[in-house]
Amino acid sequence: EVRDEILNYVINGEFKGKTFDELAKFVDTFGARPSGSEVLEKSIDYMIQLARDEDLKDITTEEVEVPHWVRGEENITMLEPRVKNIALLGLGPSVSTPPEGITAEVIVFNDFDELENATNDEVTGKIVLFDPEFTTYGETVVYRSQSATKAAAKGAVASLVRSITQFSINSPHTGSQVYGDDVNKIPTAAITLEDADLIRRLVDRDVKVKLNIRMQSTLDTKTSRNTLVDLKGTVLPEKLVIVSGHIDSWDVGQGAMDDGGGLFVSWAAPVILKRLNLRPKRTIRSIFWTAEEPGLVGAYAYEKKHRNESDNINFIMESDEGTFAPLGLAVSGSQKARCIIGEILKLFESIGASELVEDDSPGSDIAVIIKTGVPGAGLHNANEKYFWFHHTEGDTMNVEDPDELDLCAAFWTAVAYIIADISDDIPRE
Amino acid sequence: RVLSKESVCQSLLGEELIHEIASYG
Repeated sequence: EVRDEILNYVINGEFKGKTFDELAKFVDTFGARPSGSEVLEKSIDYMIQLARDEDLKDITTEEVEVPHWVRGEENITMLEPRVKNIALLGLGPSVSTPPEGITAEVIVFNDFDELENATNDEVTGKIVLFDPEFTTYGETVVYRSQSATKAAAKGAVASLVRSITQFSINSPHTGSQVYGDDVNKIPTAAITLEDADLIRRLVDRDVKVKLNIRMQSTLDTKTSRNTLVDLKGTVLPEKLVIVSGHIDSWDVGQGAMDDGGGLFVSWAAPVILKRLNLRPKRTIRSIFWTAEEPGLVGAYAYEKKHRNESDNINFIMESDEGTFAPLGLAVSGSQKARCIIGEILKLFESIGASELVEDDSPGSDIAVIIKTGVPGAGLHNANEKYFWFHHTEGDTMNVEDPDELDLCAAFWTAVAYIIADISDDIPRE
Repeated sequence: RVLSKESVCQSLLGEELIHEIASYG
């Protein structure tokens, strides 16, 4: 009756509210935890101590070189057809503008095909705004990550993107972007749905829109750490079932949702099992990834460092898409692997978490490891509003719900325990 | 997405493993 023991302890028993309370203490203490910052390193030290306080002894850290992009002053003023402040967030690691800013006319494209069909003369010297409608994150986020490169190739002097979200109260959403090789690095930022749509309407009426963009930032490299907390298995300690979330966040908001919730349900798994004196046959490893936001930097470093032992990863799990009410798992793996996980999920019908969604690339950090053939899963949860808050000042504790966090922590812990304890390994392709 | 059919899983896993997993509940 392991499932019931874990669920009761977390949902009704001594652990009730603990995940939320510890997350709140953490978020209130450290706030945002950007890659390369001192506050991120202090928050890592705090999590190590929090695990030690629970009598977890197998804790290691692994150093990783990470980007340290620091946002400076940013503002955009619409100069024509009228003066208006435009809310923005620069996209890391955007370059700065000259101190006086960049003043230019805006040209708007709905998608990359429209840009490709425009002549260089039409784009050269202008600010390009991409205004795609949000469909799915995966489909739409390319306009954040690639817009600067695509616009620069056509001669643009800066690029803007309509924030990657379905909903806005004039909230810009930051995120990462990548400069391609051999293109001019131009400043790039996200603006709000409201301002992007305003500019679109003006331009569609053949009204000239002129902006002044001022953005300052610095970029260097620092050393950070992935953190590994092990609850050693009783029979096959070399074999791993990994639960994980990332500890870094963007510099706006406080990273309570992205990915404080995922971090703390993954912290909770070995803690709950230790408290209940439940030790599965295989080792449960909780990983707190560093520097996920600038490009899965911690995950790439872990994959490289542990490549020779990757056969020992029996299953890898990650929560980085919200810790709202759990619905089940988004699973990548062989047919037999999915069948085993499906049978395990049947045990969670009572809490509404028995859905198995097939997904070739669940999670963010763990995608790096899953693509090498390791089976894994992301937490499938009721996250319809996740992108309302994602990478904004709104990512605070108010997004989190204590009862939903309890359900996630209980589900996460019980699933990891069962996978780590059953007779069969999770088979690969 | 498409979920695995129950019958496919039953033959892949076998009764013993299915019963073992169910025993955790």
